[in-house]
Amino acid sequence: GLTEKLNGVFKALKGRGKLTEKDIDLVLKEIRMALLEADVNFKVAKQFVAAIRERAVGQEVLESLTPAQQVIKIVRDEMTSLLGEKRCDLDLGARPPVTILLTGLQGSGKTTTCSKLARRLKNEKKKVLLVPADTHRPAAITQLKKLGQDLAVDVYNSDPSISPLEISRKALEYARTNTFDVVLIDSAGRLQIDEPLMQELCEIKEAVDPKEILFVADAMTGQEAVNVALEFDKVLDITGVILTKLDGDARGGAALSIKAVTGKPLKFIGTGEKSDALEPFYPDRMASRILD
Amino acid sequence: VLGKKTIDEDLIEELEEVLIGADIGVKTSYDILESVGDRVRRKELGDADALKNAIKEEIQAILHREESVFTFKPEGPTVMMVVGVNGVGKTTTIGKLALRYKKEGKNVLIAAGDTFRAAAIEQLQIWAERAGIDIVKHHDGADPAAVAYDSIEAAKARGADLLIVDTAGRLHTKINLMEELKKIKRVMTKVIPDAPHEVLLVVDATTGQNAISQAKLFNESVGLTGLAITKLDGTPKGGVIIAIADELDIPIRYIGVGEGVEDLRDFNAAEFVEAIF
Ligand SMILES: Nc1nc2c(ncn2[C@@H]2O[C@H](COP(=O)(O)OP(=O)(O)OP(=O)(O)O)[C@@H](O)[C@H]2O)c(=O)[nH]1
Ligand SMILES: Nc1nc2c(ncn2[C@@H]2O[C@H](COP(=O)(O)OP(=O)(O)OP(=O)(O)O)[C@@H](O)[C@H]2O)c(=O)[nH]1
Ligand SMILES: [Mg+2]
Ligand SMILES: [Mg+2]
Repeated sequence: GLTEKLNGVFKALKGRGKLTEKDIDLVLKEIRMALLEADVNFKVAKQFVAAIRERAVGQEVLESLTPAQQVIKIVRDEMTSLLGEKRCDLDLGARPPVTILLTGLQGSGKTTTCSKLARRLKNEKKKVLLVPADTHRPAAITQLKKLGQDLAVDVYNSDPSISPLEISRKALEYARTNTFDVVLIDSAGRLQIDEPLMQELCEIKEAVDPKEILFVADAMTGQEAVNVALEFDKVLDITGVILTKLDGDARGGAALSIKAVTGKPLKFIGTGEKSDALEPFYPDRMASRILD
Repeated sequence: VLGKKTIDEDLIEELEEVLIGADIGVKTSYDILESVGDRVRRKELGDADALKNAIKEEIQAILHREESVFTFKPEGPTVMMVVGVNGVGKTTTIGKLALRYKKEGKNVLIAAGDTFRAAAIEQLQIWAERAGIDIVKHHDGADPAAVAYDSIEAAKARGADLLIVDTAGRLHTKINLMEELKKIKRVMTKVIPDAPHEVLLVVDATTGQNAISQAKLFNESVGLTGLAITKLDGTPKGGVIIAIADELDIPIRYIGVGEGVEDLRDFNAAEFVEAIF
């Protein structure tokens, strides 16, 4: 990982006596490469390296007996603080039924994440209603119904012949009448450049006034994570991000990219296909993953 | 846009951003710029446009080698197994392929080999109905190898030209799931010794460098004979397939450009490279 790389760079530089700013540039280049290899966005990586340059050319590094360790520490600290200083949970602070809307690109894990959130909330003694509002993908409604059944969580009986907007409205009505605490709305995957579909999400937001609009992103997303997240945030003013499929070996640089450009909190991570595979997002753990 | 600009540091940085921004990856981008850089140093390239075209040629050379249309066996059912990590578009791609080859006059059969994920069988069933073709399926939780076995038997019995087997999404790092895939493949050989004739890895164009790891590990486990890259109708460029092509030399068959049944095209290196710039 980065630690070995920097140790190598510093070892090669050590022979020349005291470190110079030019030497540090070499080190920063190495860091930038490592970030790009971990799928951190090009511009975000550049900004990040510029930010740590300040500290890297300071006394703590240039006068240190273990400059590699110092730089690693600076990089790790900076990344951890960028990813979010502290844990950030779901915001359920509203009169019930509290609505949570899940959004994101096709295949990112929204439907599965809905069931994971349902399980978590059920464990917190909340009465949860799952709402399948994807009328586009074949068997999407069936998928959420089956997941709900496995959890013994109610699933709203969405009519596939009406619009997702109508389904959301009716489901909220149903939730009020039947005293549900939380309503989880699963939306169809969509491209951020698909204007009518982004507009559809706006209308759903307008109609059900969600307390949380969660952007569900795949941990293996590459450079475009920035443009996708920015657009979803611009159109919807998302309240949080969930990064899925972190049980694989994707470095997850998209986490840094998304946080850096939207400023919105990373709340949870998906760590598997089953309904119990949802964990809180820990900035320091994510930083280690990206850097190692 | 770059036009007659002179070749300088800023231009190189701009091109670096385009290449890396297309998910081509640091190492591959630098290799491309390095090799093109030689030509710049030898004064063979005069301005930004010439440089850009040289880069395009470089990439196209790597990808052109992988342009290779899927071909059918002269006799007996041709068996295609579709694999890949979760959510990349395997099932949807199978739906598209089924209709396409049916329209070409082939007798197509598909198998619901994903017996794990909720409503996976229902999802493929709907695609089968859309294409007007038969589907072999068991129940949720059935052994996928049994589904594979039955489907090849059925393909032989019905004189199908093409059998496409869907499999559950799985992360390449999960050893037990990769073992399951090997078992599905082994079971197929019991019915048709050289099946599957095509093992198609589906990669999502939004994926970054992790796609290289996916391709390597799937290749090691089941041997890949083709690649499909989906969701190219989005903004990502899918540049990671350049590194995959360079390192693994696997034919790139199809690209997915939408969620509709017609949204499938044969891979064309020139168009792909053009889209990057
Ligand atoms: N390994 C792993 N797989 C996951 C995770 N989250 C979701 N998946 C899988 O990813 C695939 C896609 O999940 P879905 O929930 O259908 O994704 P989606 O965003 O609802 O997809 P669309 O509705 O088509 O946009 C499925 O195979 C899920 O089981 C995760 O954290 N880890
Ligand atoms: N925009 C776009 N969406 C696509 C494309 N191909 C597939 N999708 C969508 O991606 C999502 C996932 O597709 P699936 O076919 O379920 O993917 P999968 O690989 O079978 O998923 P698992 O079986 O859960 O691993 C669906 O919403 C599809 O409609 C494509 O080329 N473009
Ligand atoms: Mg879904
Ligand atoms: Mg599938």
